[in-house]
Amino acid sequence: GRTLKKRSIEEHGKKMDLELHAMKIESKVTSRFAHTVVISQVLNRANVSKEAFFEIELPKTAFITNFSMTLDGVTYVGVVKEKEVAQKQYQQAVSRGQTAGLVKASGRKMEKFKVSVNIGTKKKVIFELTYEELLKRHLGAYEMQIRVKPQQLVNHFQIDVHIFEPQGIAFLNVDANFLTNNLTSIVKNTTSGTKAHVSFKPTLQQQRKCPDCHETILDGDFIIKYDVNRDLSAGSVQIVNGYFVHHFAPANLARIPKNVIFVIDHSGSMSGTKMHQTNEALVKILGDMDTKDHFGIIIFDDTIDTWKGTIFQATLENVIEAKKFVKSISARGGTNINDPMVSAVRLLDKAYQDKQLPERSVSMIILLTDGHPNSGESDPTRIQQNVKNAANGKYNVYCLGFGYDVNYNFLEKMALENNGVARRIYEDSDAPLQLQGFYDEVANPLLLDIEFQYPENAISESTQANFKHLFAGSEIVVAGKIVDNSLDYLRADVVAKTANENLTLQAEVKVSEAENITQQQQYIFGDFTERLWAYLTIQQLLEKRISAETDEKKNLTDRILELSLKYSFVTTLTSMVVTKPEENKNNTFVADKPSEDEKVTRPSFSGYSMGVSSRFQRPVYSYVDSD
Amino acid sequence: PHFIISINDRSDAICFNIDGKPGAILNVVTDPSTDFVVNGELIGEKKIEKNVKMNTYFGKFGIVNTQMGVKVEVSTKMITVFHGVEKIIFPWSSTASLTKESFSISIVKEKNLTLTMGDDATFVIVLHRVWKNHPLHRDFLGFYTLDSHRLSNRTHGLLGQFYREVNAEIYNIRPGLDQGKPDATMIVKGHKLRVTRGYQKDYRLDPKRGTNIPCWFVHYNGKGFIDGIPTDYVVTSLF
Repeated sequence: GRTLKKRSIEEHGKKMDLELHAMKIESKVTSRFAHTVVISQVLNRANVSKEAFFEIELPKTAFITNFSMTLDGVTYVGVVKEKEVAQKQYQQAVSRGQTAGLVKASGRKMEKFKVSVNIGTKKKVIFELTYEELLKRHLGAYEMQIRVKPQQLVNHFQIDVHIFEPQGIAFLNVDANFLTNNLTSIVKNTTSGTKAHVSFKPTLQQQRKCPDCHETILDGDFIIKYDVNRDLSAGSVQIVNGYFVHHFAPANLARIPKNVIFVIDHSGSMSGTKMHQTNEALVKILGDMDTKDHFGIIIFDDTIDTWKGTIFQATLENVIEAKKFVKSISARGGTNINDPMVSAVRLLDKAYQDKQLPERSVSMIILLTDGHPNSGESDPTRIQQNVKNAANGKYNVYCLGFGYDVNYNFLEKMALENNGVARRIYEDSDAPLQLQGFYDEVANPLLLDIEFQYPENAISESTQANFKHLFAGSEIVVAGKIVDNSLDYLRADVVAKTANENLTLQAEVKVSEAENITQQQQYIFGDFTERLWAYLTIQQLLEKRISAETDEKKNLTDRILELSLKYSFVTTLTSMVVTKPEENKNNTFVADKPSEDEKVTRPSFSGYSMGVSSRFQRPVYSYVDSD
Repeated sequence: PHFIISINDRSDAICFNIDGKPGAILNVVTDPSTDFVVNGELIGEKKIEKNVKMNTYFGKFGIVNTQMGVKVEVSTKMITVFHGVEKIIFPWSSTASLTKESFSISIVKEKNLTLTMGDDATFVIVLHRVWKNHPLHRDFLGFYTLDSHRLSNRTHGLLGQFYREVNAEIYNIRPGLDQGKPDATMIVKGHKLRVTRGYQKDYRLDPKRGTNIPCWFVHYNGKGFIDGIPTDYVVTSLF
């Protein structure tokens, strides 16, 4: 009889010189904090040395915490260092003509980590990268994105995601855009109560694009979306090893009316697609407004024009009129950002004075611009000051930077100084959806002036505990240290305002019980609460640093550095240095975290990948400095 | 459900039971002057046994103050507050409070809620949790009036009619049918009634075991003590 032989990637005589033998992506998520490890094993079957690449994309919100490569049984581990120190080391390496590995921004949500190493004949290398991130609740779900692109068939390919959420998992969906309908069954999803396990282990045959070809279908995003059970309560408080984390996103709250002033750039640079897309998005956004909301529209180039000079309630008639107006906006002239922003503030001030707006409502200004201020007040710092002084903490300012030429730093600082956020709108066919998506995030305010109160002497180093708003579909997270060793119960009070009333919610957690519950779970990595606290603290300090003055900025920088180094996070202030072996000399590479400030480029090549090049055709690297 | 009414300047108490059918809704308090209403829906045991007297309890309360635009529905599962067009649902599993100038609700998780309507009235609703696998009993609610001094003289309902001071004369205390439970004659609201000494439970402080309140028990659904008969208090909806 004929011997049945397992099909392998070597069949049909097309033996691969560099074989991606195994790739394993394992993620453990506890209370939204995800710890992901990517392990890739490459064999060199050729009779000459080959250069193997390890290239993966990780979420921009993640911090790399560890990287190692094992060659000939020797493991080379990355060390997180202060950026300046790492840069000196890197420059020395460059001056010696050596190469450097790095992280680059890649597209909207991801950044790319890439490193290569030369491996001798019949040898193997194992790459291992670890990163951590706090999954953010966005429009009612946490989203975990794993970008998959091995570029060749993999003998052992595996994605394993274990989730533990003490509040219970309300739903969990897995979507992989590269899987055809008949292959979706390969994804195993087991969810029960507080735990979920998602597993994806395609065989070689299942990875093939066609029965006998070597092309792989594994090219795209593997996305897990889930949410936890929630009700109208103070939320969930978990305590592990003396650190607590408090998640708050109550259900069953009525929305609070909002007042939005859209400040729309229609300068010459917006002409064409951007203007059409803006018109399209605004029409849709106006259509989605609640009738209790109020809105105003200010358009600007080098002059400003307030639609009908006032704010309107979003009644059907007013919305129809406004839609006609926004459809007619066309691009021309320069860019005066100062005057329309100050006018937007005055418009809201007047509407409040005239009692035109509900007493308890959320007022916001949404600025959409694609360029730099070049008309009227054009000094970004003075514009920021003018807007801050005018708004005086009363109104949120959201800045949407459209396209590649915006001064993102300027917009980000202006937004952060006024309780808002900045976002990039990527110039692409889905720009209207991006605009609408952002609007949806802030469309439904649920609570105002939210204050988290914990026993003063029992906790310390809490992350931000006062928030201006809570929007539907989002979540507030507070973490801190418990300093009272004899604390039996941790009591958390959440005080906030709803549309009509003042709301107080209270949670009381027995410290010993909380510790027990989480410690009994096999899913967690022991110190996750502490790492989550460090992650959140760093994120918030980095944000605060953007609008800090000199002295405060230095203090913040010192603290961020201290925490990043202590917890081994590659943030925008630290770098990871790995010394890799290359024949008889050592080669240093540095992994940095890029910032959103970088000029955006379209992604051209992405995914978890492994490539091959001749050792004499070294890839050219450029050093990416995020700061 | 059983009712306990303080009499004679709180020096004594009268109690009575109201037997009704599960699903029936009884008016507990109505004040037409302040547009304030409390209604309660009856629930029975999990199993109905033939030829055995069926006990009923309050499983849901509806509290309305039309002048304030507030409606509160309290069930054994959740508390729903309607304020204007706003609707907020609290589970019993959380400690929470909601305050507005005119009213406030304060929930102590799995225990009770206190509802204050301005200066008019303060009530406590106690949650009685029963082991969920109990073959017979189910969760139920208790309703207590802490303060009703601002409600008008026109206030009525099974409880509301007693917000005005009740003067009852008890005399001729004599041995009753049960040993240790003397009977007496009570003159109240112009009626002469036979009452029996006993105890009823107040669950405000101890929701599990309750506190014994000595009281004179009025037989036959409080006949003669309450105005009219129990069916006079049946209403069609919670609000």
